[in-house]
Amino acid sequence: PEPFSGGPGMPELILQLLQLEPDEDQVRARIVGCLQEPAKGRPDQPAPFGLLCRMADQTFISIVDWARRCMVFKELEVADQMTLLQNCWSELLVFDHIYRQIQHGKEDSILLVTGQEVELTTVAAQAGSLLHSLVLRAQELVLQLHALQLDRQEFVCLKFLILFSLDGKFLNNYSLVKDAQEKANAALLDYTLCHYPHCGDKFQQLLLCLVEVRALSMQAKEYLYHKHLGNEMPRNNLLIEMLQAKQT
Amino acid sequence: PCQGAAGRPAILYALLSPSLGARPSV
Repeated sequence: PEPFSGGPGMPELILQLLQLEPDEDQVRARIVGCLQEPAKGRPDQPAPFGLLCRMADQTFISIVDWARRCMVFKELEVADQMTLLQNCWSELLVFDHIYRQIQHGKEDSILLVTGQEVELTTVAAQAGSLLHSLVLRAQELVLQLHALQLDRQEFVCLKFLILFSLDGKFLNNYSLVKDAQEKANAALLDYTLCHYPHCGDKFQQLLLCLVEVRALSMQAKEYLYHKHLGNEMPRNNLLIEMLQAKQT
Repeated sequence: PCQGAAGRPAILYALLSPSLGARPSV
């Protein structure tokens, strides 16, 4: 990992979060390795949709790994950790996808966590209308965040905010979670004011984008449920388990 | 206030619970 140094306008929380960021190459190698393993009870060469489902499962496992290493989250009991992740799992996956596309920087294709590039024309031709519309809606948010010049520091802070975005009544130890929310909000505000003084409302604009991340994640869950009802999801799928888990 | 065991996602629980040791195969 790159060393990160502090400096004026660089909140300590953001520095710590940068150090916790998983190495994209290592994540890619792990997921590619998993996808190449023939899984029990699954055909040797699963259909592209089955591969996408396993890819999403493995991406979520990387997100859980990240959360477990996060300050505050690692201090919580497992019940609260589960409650937080059950609340935001789909948003974290959507935001992970969005940020990968911002780094990818191409409007006519998407980059998968495995490093594969898929042309949007291919998505239009092969993915079905529901998935295609999801991908296009996500691409609109990518453009919006690109125009806002979302940087890595803001990305890690927003991801942390998503993880802790839950009301107290659902948690056993809300005081820790509330403290994390307040620190992350303050860090993001300080950072944006200091590094983007010409864009006075960047903080508010970024928070507004989280509303769209939530809306996208709802649409993604509806899509998953639709596939589940059509018996198209692989067995033992982690995302379907998350979808079916009793909500708080 | 949190969800009971009936609605608990088992794979997530296994991923989060350090006492379970080995990771589940997903």
